[in-house]
Amino acid sequence: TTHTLAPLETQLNRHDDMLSVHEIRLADMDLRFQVLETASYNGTLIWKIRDYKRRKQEAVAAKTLSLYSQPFYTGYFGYKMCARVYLNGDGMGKGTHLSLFFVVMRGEYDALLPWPFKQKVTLMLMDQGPSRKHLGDAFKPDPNSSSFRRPAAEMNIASGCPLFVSQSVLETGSYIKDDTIFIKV
Amino acid sequence: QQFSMPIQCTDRTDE
Repeated sequence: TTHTLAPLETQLNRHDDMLSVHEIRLADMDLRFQVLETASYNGTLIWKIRDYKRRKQEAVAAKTLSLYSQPFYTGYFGYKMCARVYLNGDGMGKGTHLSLFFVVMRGEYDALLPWPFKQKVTLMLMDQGPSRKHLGDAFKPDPNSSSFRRPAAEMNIASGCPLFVSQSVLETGSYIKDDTIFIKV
Repeated sequence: QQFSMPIQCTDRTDE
């Protein structure tokens, strides 16, 4: 019996190992699909942030200070970008504001694109109430800032608005519905 | 349209 069981045991162990490898691969695929399904190639990002309350608390507790959006692009072969938000603020906005930043990411076609990045950037917090009083700010990239140079790492330093919206305005208006906020870039 | 000056994020950690 030992003779016949030993190879089976080896096989079972191998299958267990393969199962965990596949589980990890499936989780990776899930994440990839999620990114692909929400990617935009027209230069406009709509970022849906669920579980605002929990994420805000995590930011206050300094567990997770910031969140990154899925990447988006100015075109199929254009600039790769994303947004970064600090629900409990960063810099001058720390503890009082939501800070919203724009990030230029290293993309597949950077070698063919003009640098520094010069496109106008509009950041918006969407009002989900009937008055649709979206809050927005716009900037033109500072050509001397390292944030808009051709990325040497996966991401450049985020640049944007530390005082984007005060937490009291955000939390008393109709910007949060179903514990969800929408950011448009 | 008014444009503001973009300010760099002060945080250098990557979550």
